[in-house]
Amino acid sequence: MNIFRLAGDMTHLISVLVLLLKIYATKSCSGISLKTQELYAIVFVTRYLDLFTDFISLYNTVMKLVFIGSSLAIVWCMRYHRVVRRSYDRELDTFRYWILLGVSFILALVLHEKFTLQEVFWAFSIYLEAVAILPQLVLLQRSGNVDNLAGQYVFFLGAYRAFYILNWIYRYLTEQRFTRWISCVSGLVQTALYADFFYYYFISWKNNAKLQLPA
Amino acid sequence: LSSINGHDEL
Repeated sequence: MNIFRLAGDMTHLISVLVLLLKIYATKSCSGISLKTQELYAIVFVTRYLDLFTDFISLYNTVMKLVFIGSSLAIVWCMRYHRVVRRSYDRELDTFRYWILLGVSFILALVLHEKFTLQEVFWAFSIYLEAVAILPQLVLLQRSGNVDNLAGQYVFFLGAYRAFYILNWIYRYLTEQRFTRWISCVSGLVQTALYADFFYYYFISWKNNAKLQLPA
Repeated sequence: LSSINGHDEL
């Protein structure tokens, strides 16, 4: 464990807690893409298949349970909570995410570390995570100015993967046999997708204006 | 305890 990875995991945790706070405190999920949340639930379930077979550390197991639990709780809230579900922007959140699922799965069948069920699903979850934010970014652009909690959620989510890239560089430099090409390339793609959002987020923060994304 | 499949990251 290095400081970059810890910072990444904490930032990721914050992004999920910010989202849960927004939904719980305001009883509203306006501006949040249910499709992105469902993709993230799939990412965590397919990545942590080793939850019960491999014990790495208490930290690792607890964080896996928190991520799976919180992502499923958010999806449940947005779908079935009688108050929250009314504020879901159903007509704006129309990204055809089956494409993302299909492409990620086909890519995982072709590119993986070992051709085992667990490894193929692990690679699938890595590729899917890289593109899971797309429905949310599209929703932010369609709903124009974002309310700040939705913007913060995306900001922390982007920052977490950027920290992980530093972690991979650090591990590559300090550990001889560390080669995680699937994670590194996918993580770079993921962070690049956030780049334009970061730019507009920074501009709005600098001008102390509401975040306006170009439609 | 390093995990069997080597994925020690979240």
